[in-house]
Amino acid sequence: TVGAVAVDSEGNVACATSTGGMLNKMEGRVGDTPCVGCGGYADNLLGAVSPTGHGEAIMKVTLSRLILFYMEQGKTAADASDQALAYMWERVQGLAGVVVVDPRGGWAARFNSLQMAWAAAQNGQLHYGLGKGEDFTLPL
Amino acid sequence: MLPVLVVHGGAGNVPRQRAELSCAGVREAARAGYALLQSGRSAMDAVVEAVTLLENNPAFNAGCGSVLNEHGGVEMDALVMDGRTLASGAVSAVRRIANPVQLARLVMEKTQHLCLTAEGASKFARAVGVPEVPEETLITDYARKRWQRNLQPGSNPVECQMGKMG
Repeated sequence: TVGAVAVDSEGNVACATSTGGMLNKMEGRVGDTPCVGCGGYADNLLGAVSPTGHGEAIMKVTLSRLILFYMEQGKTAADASDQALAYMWERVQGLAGVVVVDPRGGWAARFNSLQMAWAAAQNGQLHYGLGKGEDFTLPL
Repeated sequence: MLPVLVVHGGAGNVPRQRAELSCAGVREAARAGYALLQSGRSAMDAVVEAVTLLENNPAFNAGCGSVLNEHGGVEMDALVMDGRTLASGAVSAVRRIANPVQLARLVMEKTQHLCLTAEGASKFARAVGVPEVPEETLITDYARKRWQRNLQPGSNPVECQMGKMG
């Protein structure tokens, strides 16, 4: 799965997610990706989310909307992501990762799987990582 | 407002030999999407551009490089959502489309519906001039090997793709 979230110069947010699905899936199996609130969500009032991971688990907790719900309650993008991923693990033992932005330009890339390739561009800097805790930077 | 764009290339366990390919791919996609934001384009334009690049990169499981289903075929899903209006478009189980994310955007912009699936999505693609591509062009040797390996009795495709908890 691949995905992106963005905030533009007018403060509008958007998300996009695309996937080939799960390895050796049944013909006709559809996971979280095309489902609003699961495989992505974007609302200028809250932020935008694009997830990746075990689709059935993501759908059971509506992961994208859950993260924005936590942000609506005042959590940062990173804290909301961690709380939602922890909830998903506790309830359905799901592994996933997310990229998140808020309308003020705050962002997060979080995951409870072993790895997630991610990159973030803002204010002349490119952040990227793959493993837990990695945050390398390059000039844009 | 400082524009920002964040991309991911999938969660799971990335084999060491593909780690740098994955990192280079997400960096390239982030740079390209961010360049559009800097030129004044919309967040929607930026995320679709970034995801299109990732779909075209065989290092990732979307578009070219998609994992295969149990029959060795490619069925892809995609979604876009615009935070201004909550407009959204999606496709599911779509075949022989190079960039499902662009087709999802067309569903959002040109229909009254949120999601088109399978053959209906293909008919819509033809109607709006999105070309079909040979399925073989979406299948990589790496995807075929993983598919074959996980046909063996006792294999666990979900754990193979997702790995364990980090």
